[in-house]
Amino acid sequence: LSEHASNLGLEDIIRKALMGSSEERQE
Amino acid sequence: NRMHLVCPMSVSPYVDPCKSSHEIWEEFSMSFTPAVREVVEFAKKIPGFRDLSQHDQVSLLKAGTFEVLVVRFASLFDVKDRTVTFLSGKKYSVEALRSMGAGELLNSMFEFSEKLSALQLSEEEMSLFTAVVLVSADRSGIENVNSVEALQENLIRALRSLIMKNHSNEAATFTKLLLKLPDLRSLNNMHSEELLAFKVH
Repeated sequence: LSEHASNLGLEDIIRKALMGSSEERQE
Repeated sequence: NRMHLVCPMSVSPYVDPCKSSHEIWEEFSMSFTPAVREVVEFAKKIPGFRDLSQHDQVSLLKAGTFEVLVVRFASLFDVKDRTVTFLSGKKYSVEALRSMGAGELLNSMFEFSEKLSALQLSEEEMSLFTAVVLVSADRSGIENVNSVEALQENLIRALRSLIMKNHSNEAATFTKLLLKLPDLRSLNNMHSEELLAFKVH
């Protein structure tokens, strides 16, 4: 399941939301 | 041979045949991203979640986001009217979605939504149950199982005392609620298979 999530771009969305990256804040 | 995207996290089940599969996926991704961000914001507010390692926070969210969304959006599946409300707010009947290729997962989602709403949980109980769903020590890739397990046990204890306080048939309600966890796993597996089939297609 985790592997699927990575493929779906979910991990990227999760990481950005967790870290509150500067990219996320700009959005 | 037109393609459909029978997921309520999409704006509409109808896919523009002129668009490339990449464009379709990008659009779909844009529509479900806000909901995923909400799940992350919810997780951040679970007491103790931020104390877990960053790796385990990501692993729990990767594995559990779908299940959290199923609980949060159970009301989109109207058991009485046999309709599903999509992100646009438009409702589609089960028959229409079936003709678009929806199968066993759709039936199982209705079944789950019906059982969950029958428990008549308060907002607070639903929120705590959602936290229990997310913080599961047996997800793959967890590096510190003991920490996740300890947090999960605290959450289950809190959920239990809340149910005991609010429901007359508390033991049955709590048991039924815990039995929703394997149901959610099963829905998660079915959904992963469908997503994979969609991507391959």
